[in-house]
Amino acid sequence: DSKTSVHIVYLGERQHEDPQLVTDSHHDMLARVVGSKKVASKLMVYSYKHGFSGFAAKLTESQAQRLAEHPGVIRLIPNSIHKLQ
Amino acid sequence: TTRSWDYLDHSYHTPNILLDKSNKGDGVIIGVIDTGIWPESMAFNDEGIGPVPSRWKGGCESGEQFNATAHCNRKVIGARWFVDGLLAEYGQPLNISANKEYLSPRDAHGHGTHTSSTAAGSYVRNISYKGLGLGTVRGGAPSARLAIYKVCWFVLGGQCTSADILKAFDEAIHDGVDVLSLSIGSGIPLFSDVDERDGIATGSFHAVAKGITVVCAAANDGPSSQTVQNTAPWILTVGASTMDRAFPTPVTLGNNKTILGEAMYAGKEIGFTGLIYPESKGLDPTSAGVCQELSLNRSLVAGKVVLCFTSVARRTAISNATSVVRAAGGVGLIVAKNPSDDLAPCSNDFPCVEVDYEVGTQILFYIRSTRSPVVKLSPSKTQVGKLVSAKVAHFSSRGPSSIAPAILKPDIAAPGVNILAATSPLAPLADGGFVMFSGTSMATPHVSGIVALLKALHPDWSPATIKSALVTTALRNDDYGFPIFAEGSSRKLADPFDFGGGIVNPNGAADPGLVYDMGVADYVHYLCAMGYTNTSISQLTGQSMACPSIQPSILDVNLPSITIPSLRNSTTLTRTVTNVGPVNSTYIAVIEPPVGTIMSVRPNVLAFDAQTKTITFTVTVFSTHQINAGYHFGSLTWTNGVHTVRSPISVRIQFVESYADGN
Repeated sequence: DSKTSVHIVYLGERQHEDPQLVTDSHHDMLARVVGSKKVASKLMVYSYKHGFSGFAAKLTESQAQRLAEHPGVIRLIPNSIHKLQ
Repeated sequence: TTRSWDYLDHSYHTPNILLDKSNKGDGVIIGVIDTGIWPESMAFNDEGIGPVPSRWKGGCESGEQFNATAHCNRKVIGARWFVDGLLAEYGQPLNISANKEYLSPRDAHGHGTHTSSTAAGSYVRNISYKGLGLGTVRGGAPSARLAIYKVCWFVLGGQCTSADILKAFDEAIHDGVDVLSLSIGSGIPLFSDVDERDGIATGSFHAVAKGITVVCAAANDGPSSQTVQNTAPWILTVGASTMDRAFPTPVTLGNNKTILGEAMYAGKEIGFTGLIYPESKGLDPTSAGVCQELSLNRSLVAGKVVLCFTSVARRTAISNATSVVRAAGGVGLIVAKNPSDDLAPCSNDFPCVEVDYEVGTQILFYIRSTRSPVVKLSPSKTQVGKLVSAKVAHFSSRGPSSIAPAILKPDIAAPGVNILAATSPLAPLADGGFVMFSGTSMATPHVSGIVALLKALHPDWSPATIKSALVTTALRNDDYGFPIFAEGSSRKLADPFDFGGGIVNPNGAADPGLVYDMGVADYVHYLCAMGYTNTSISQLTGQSMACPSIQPSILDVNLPSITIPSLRNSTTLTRTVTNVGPVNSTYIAVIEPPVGTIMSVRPNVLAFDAQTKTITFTVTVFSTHQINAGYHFGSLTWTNGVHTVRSPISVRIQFVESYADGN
């Protein structure tokens, strides 16, 4: 279970007008699953805080499972590849 | 672009309503989500461009070989890069051993520079590709600003992850772009519109909800049907067409017969020299002449031109054959193949001329009938104008949409074949920083540039209004009055699944008369009609949504097109038009029903005045045959004598439902 991959945690509409508060809430949510804010910072890839709310993070399958069960999480999706046309 | 804007009647040579009235897109910001930018290109000089719009909240980020202060200007006002999603998957450092890449907005690949310069590049005169296609390179909105979001990286052939794409959307929405241009796709089967794995569908929903038009490539999986990508109804999906330009290349046989092939050969003439077809003995004599399987004997090939045949549409067959012929000492290659619109120069100016099977067979018969066949290969010429008819490109992905066949996709087509534009000087085929690329990637920024002009001219128009204006004014005939064909096997008249409303008509779109507008509520209507759950829809919109207890009809989504994938007896659908032309206008309906149907429109006269700006009408379609058929096509046109507002109609009569008869 130590293998991590990027998951997008989609939280829908922003809960705060202030983008910093949105990002803080993302770090808090991830920290509750991974154990600490320090670890959460290392695993966080992106915080989506302007057009919508969500974050991308490097997660193990069990961490992803726990996040998916979090009441604030609308959907949790693995990263995927797109190509030039 | 040295020809494409002329082909679209969008040239500075002629009086141009849209280009002039929109002040060439000044003040509009186009976000390009792609492989970055080569900032030193002449296409991005900011001469004559005013100060950065005050509403711009974005910025430029320095990185490897990219200095934000030096490399951003009043043309390129934003440049950022997003790689963490890719690095997190593949590990650090980025594996760029195969290709040069920069951890910065700088574009090593060249694709992003090409698309950016096509959308909003400045005028650069006297540009050609080794003498071919000489003219002025420019963007569709030459005074618009560019905001570059680099998310695609020159690793494993060029890849972008949905995590990085979503971040670019998130930042672009914040920065204040007006248009987003994405020449990116994923693959078939598609992810649903509410699935964030399709980062483009999700990100674009939020962008469109905030008034940003999102223009995306239809993908390059044509000519098979149901291959179109980026199919969400809030996206403007662009297919690729050719234009009225070709590069005929004379092939003169020893019998003095000259045949015109196609190539981008700018080298010296190859005077009369031996011509061979590697025919083997035995039961399968033609197997040795298959381009992608050539195995040549140097003593037979040295100094000669080789003819081969291939049924592979992609350029891999030509590339392989070129390498083999060169290695064996050959001096030229003639490839007989199905047309694929995938013309490109062969490396090191090696002459590789494409002909169709008919011409290839003529050459073969000449070889077989002559003891010492010889051939002369002349350099390619540039031919423009009415002798060359435009068509939907072979590779351009086709509808109907595999997610929602009732939503016509692609929406529109634009030139995307042999487009000469700026690129990275590191791109293998670049000539002085410019190159010809083909793909729906190249068609997309043509439309993005035009959207920027429309946005400058009509700042209050919604993304759906802009899409409607483009679709209902698009052209089905070329400038010379001939209908546009679609390349495939075999060539046929183009239909809405090839090019949506048709080939984009910039000046027509500036003054469409009536539009089919939509907002978030209409997109929710679509999602409800698709049967997505309230939860799924809320997931996408980010707000609590509840669909009506009676499921709405997808046929009633207020699109500028009508597609009925399964007509049994009759069906009635609704549309609402908004008058954006003269206040007092009366339009009458002109119906061209698809074969096997009867259509009626109520009311069939729409009278607008100061009080009546929007009118709802119904369309009823009856089937006249009890048969499972393919799609037939027609149109509904509203006209007031000045404006012609044409909606493409596609109907498939299906008496047995869920019958696997794709198109």
